[in-house]
This record gives sequence, C-alpha cells and structure tokens, in this order.
Amino acid sequence: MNVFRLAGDMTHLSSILVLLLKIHTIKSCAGISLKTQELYALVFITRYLDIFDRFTSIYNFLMKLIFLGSSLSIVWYMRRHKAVHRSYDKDQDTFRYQFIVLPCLLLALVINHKLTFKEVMWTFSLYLEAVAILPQLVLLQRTRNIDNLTGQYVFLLGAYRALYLLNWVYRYFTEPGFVRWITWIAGLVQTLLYADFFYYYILSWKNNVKLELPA
Amino acid sequence: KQDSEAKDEL
Repeated sequence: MNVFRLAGDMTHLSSILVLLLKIHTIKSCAGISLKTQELYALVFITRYLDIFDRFTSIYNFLMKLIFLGSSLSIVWYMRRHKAVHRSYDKDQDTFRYQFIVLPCLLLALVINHKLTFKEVMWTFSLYLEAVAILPQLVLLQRTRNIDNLTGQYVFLLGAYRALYLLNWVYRYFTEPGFVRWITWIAGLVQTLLYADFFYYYILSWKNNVKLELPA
Repeated sequence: KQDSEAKDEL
C-alpha cells in the first residue's frame, strides 16, 4: 500500500466521521442527502459481498466493516432517529434513484470482467459510487446556507477520490502490468463530478466567506 | 485475471 492510497482511505474515513459527528452530536442532518447516503450503503453492500470469503488483509477487512457499519448507521439515523429525521430536507432531496441505479446496473451487465453475480455486483458498485454523489450535489446547490460540516464532508469525499487517482498513477509506474480500466474510468468520472464543487469551496475558503453554490 | 487482482482496494 502506498501513501496516496492510505491518505485516500483516511480522508474517506474522516469524511464519514465528520458526517457522524454532525448527526450524532448536533443531531442534525440538514443539507445531507439521504438518497446519496442510501446509494453509498448500496455501494458498500454490493462491493463487499466477498468480505467473508476473500481475505486480503486485516486492514482491508476492518475498513470494509467500518464502511458497511457507518453507512448503514447513517441511513438508520436519517430515517429512524426522530430529531435527526426532523432536520432532513426531504422536499429538496428529490433526485430519483432509478436514474442512477438502473443505468449503472445495465452498464455493469454489459461492461464487466466476468459475467457472474459477484463480479457484476462489484462492477455495479464502482459505477454506482461514481455517480452516487449527484443527489448530494443537487441538494447543496439548492441549500442557501451550507454549514461548515456539510461543506467539509463533501470536500473530504472529493479529496479521497483525488488521492485514489494519484494512487493509481503511482501503482501504474511502480507495479508492472497494473492496468484497471473499469476502476480507473469510473474513478475519473467520479472525481470530475467534484470539480465544480471544489472550485467554489476553495474560492469561499480563500475569500473567507460562506460557501454558496450558484444556481 | 484482472477481476481478482482489482479487489485489494476499498
């Protein structure tokens, strides 16, 4: 494991911790898209179907458990916890699941390494992760007051993706024959989706003003 | 063999 990969994973973990901090201590999920959170839960469930029969390392195993547990608990909080649920911007979070899930499933059935259930689900999870942030970005754009934790959450998620790109570049040059087209293209698309957000996030940080995305 | 090799990442 190289430093970019580790930094990427830690950034991913921090993004989840920031979100849990907001939900658990402030008891608020204002500005957070439940649709994106449910899509992430689906991403982890479909990607880690092999959690018990493919062992790569303790690190991978524990991280998989953490990602599964945290994503499911975030969904539980937003749906079932009374105070948290009250703060959910339901009317603004209108993105339709089927526009995301169905194309990803079809694409995974057509473009994959092997036409088996686990392999198609794993490929589906990559495509789904690439676009799962869309409901969250739409919600951000509609929210006039983006609070700091929400902004940081999305920023950390984007940073995690950027670090994974660097990890692949590093691996390409250090591991002979390291080529993963499906992972790379899905990852590149995912990172590009954050470009616009990054631009306004850095601008607001530089000018020391509250983050607001143009309509 | 790409499919199995690809899964050492999260």
